[in-house]
Amino acid sequence: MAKIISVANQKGGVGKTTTAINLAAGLAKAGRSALVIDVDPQCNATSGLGVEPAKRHPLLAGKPLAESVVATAQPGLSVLPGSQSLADADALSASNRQRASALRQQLGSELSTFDYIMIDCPPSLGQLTRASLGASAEVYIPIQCEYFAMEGLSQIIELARQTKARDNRRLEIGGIVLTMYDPDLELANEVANEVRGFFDDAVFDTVIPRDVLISEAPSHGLSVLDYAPRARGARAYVELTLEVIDRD
Amino acid sequence: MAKIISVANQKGGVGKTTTAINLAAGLAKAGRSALVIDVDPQCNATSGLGVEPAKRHPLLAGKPLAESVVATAQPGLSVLPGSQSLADADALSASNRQRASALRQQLGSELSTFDYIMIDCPPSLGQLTRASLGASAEVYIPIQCEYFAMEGLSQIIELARQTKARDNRRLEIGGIVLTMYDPDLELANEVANEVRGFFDDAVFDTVIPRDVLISEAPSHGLSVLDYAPRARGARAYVELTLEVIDRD
Ligand SMILES: Nc1ncnc2c1ncn2[C@@H]1O[C@H](COP(=O)(O)OP(=O)(O)OP(=O)(O)O)[C@@H](O)[C@H]1O
Ligand SMILES: Nc1ncnc2c1ncn2[C@@H]1O[C@H](COP(=O)(O)OP(=O)(O)OP(=O)(O)O)[C@@H](O)[C@H]1O
Ligand SMILES: [Mg+2]
Ligand SMILES: [Mg+2]
Repeated sequence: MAKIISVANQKGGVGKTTTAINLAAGLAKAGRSALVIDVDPQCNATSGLGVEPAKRHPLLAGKPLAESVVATAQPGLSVLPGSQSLADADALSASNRQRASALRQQLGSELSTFDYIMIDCPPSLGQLTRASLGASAEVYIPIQCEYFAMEGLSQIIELARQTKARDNRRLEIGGIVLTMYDPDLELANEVANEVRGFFDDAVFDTVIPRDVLISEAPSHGLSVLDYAPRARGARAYVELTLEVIDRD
Repeated sequence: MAKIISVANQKGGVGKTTTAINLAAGLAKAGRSALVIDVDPQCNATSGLGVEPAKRHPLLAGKPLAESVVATAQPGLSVLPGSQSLADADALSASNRQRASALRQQLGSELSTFDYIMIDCPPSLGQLTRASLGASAEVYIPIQCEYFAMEGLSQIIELARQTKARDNRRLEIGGIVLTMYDPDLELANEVANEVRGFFDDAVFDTVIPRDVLISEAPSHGLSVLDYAPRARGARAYVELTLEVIDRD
């Protein structure tokens, strides 16, 4: 039975896609079979793993999901590609609670051969993120160490609580991941301390540093673990992977 | 008659809010009366200007918009605050083409005393962004000099074309703003050259550098022009302001 994890935060550009890709890659390197599902119409997780976006989103194509899964350059790591079609984005966002429970059925039955499924969510609290939370056992919330970061945190946490109460009793907050941390910036230290002060154990110990090699890796269709294995960013995602496995 | 400009890009964290705030501040410093409208449920533009989010979004409150306008610490710069209520976000996103034309009426008639209105859009191609494009004379598209940046550009440009053809014949692409540019990063140079190669004159000459003082300003409720007037980031937004005024 796969462990389904949503990577979500309506604040944009906080490292959702980067965390979904590199954590899934870390889990695959640790011998687990990992799948990244791209439900963001931008398809960054798809292209970041060197795969072409699908013409029709697999969740709308009416075929068994397993048939749409694409292998990546890394053994043990696969991706269910997104679709850039504006029409698909509209169809997926128009979904409702029926779709959320259908998604949970589909993921549970058709993709159960994977150990971990990471769902990369778009930067919004709309139906796609809600359906994804409805289908997940946990939600990971990446947060950038910047001023605007704290603002939206209460909203995504509130949405996770609502989803747990209404649709999916199993949903837990898996953890908050501090990303793009630059120890030389006072603001980064202030935000990191504030988040830890507020959310305590819910914050992963591992902090992801700002590292340009992380932002270069997707242009090669690789995770940073394959693109620059000795980089600080790669080592941090390996550490985060070990923390995730420990928590299980 | 106000010039209404949407600041939009479905890619998250590219500097939409930062550009809406600092460009509006620049226009106010140049003697124009400027208003920032916050239609993003995260309310970053509202808090970034030191103002409390509204309990009810002014677009849903049923009062004349002018009554909800709040002055900021800077003369000539005001904000129509957003609302963090998830219910308002749903109500606004459920809007449709009627709402877009109603918004155009309301903005045209109730807020005509301003010279410039900048609408800060959420990171999505949903109804809020569509309604905002439907009400605007121009759209400014901030783009971060990073790999994922180019991916989504064709989508927002396609949406602007659709809006122009269906709802709002006046809509033009006002310009693409290169943000968070770090000249030492090869990736940044590659992306900047690619964007200029592709979009030529549509790209503003002014490039906004990565500058930590820009990301610190909102925690003081100030634009970077007031927080750190001699900073590279502040000077760049002043240059961008002059370019915007020249284009008019
Ligand atoms: N630790 C890091 N160091 C440096 N750059 C990073 C880091 N993490 C992410 N980035 C870069 O920052 C940008 C934003 O990250 P990413 O696209 O993963 O965020 P996101 O939350 O998925 O964005 P969106 O809200 O648009 O989905 C990307 O260009 C990415 O390469
Ligand atoms: N030129 C810059 N230099 C340094 N930091 C910047 C710059 N521009 C923006 N930032 C910071 O980067 C983060 C993202 O910027 P901002 O919030 O304006 O993007 P956005 O596109 O509005 O995000 P969203 O998609 O969530 O609405 C913020 O923390 C902001 O302070
Ligand atoms: Mg993403
Ligand atoms: Mg914003």
